[in-house]
Amino acid sequence: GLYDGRYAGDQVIRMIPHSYEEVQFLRRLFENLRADLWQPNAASLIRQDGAVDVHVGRGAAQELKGRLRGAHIGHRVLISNLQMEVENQSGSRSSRSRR
Amino acid sequence: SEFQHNYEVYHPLEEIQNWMFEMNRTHPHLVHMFSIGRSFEGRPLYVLQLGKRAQPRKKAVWIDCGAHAREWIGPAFCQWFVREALTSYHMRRLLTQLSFYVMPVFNVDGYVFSWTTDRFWRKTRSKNGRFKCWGVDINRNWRVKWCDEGASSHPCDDTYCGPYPESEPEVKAVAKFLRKHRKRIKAYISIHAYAQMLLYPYSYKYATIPNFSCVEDTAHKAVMALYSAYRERYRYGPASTTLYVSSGSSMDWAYRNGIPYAFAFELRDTGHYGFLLPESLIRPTCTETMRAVNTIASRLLRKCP
Repeated sequence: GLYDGRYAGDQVIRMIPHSYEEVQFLRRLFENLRADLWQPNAASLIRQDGAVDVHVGRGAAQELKGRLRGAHIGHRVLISNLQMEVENQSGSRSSRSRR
Repeated sequence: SEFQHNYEVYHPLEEIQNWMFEMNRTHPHLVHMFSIGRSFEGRPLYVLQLGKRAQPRKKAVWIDCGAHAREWIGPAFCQWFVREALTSYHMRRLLTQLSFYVMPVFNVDGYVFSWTTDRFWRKTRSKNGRFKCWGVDINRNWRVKWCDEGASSHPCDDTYCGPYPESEPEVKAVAKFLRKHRKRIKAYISIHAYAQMLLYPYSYKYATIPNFSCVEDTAHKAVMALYSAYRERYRYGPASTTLYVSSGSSMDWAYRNGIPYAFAFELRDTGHYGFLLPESLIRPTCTETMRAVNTIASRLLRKCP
């Protein structure tokens, strides 16, 4: 697959902190956990009622969900298999015909 | 064989540059292609100037796409814009009164890297000798409140501001060009994704710009025009309160450098696909954004108190 299949099993998870405490929890979490923040682009930019989208590897996804449940922070999976979406987005280049 | 360019798919850098050469070749009276410098890895930084030969007093609009490598819808929009500018009657009329400078891929090295190695790469590909991490955030590297709130001084962070302002050759080249042409360039537009927003200064502080009423009214009209296409809602307002505070951004620098209308678009979507916006959504996203950019450009032709 594209990129040697490196995103197989990766997920994008969304959470929205609704309190100061939840904001601080997420900032600490993502300052330590080397995660790929899609929005905002840095843990320091996380703010109350602002969407936080993070791309995590397959292993980290379960750990992250466990930590969020433990902190009673609501979350949902935006992309359950990133590799598939990567493949879907730019189609298979070989199928492209360019005269 | 006739050159066919598919505007509804994402293209790697080489195909985009071939397309630029073809636009330049096939529209000698409306298109002028030139390079404003070279990237860290030595790639040319190409710009297309659209419009009848620039008269000294003709107003101009600057549009850059692809500052952040993973935001592929940006370069797709710049290609779409050029095609529309050269084919639609309304835009052709606009080109008699305005020039457009279009930079389809600002961060050429990062864009190539996002096609070949890391689809979610954001920064440039410069290397700071002392650290193991690569790249600087192009939108934190400008000489305006550089490396203050909302930027990171750590080279491994995605919002790394760089070792010094304009450290990135890509930023330095664009800043030099905008400084040189600032008397003519009346609007600066930078295309990003995703969040569906139209942002204007300031990013680096919670203050109101002096020409707020004109800019606010233009942004309002632009998002209304965008909405008229497919009823997609874009939020709009000062970046610091609409998105978050960030320092060293190109939009703030352009505004501080005398360009009265400076905007940053965050295109579709709001998070369902994120950076992986499917090719099937290129058409509606670019169509609606064309209407917004047209509104901004047309605004320059009228006086605002």
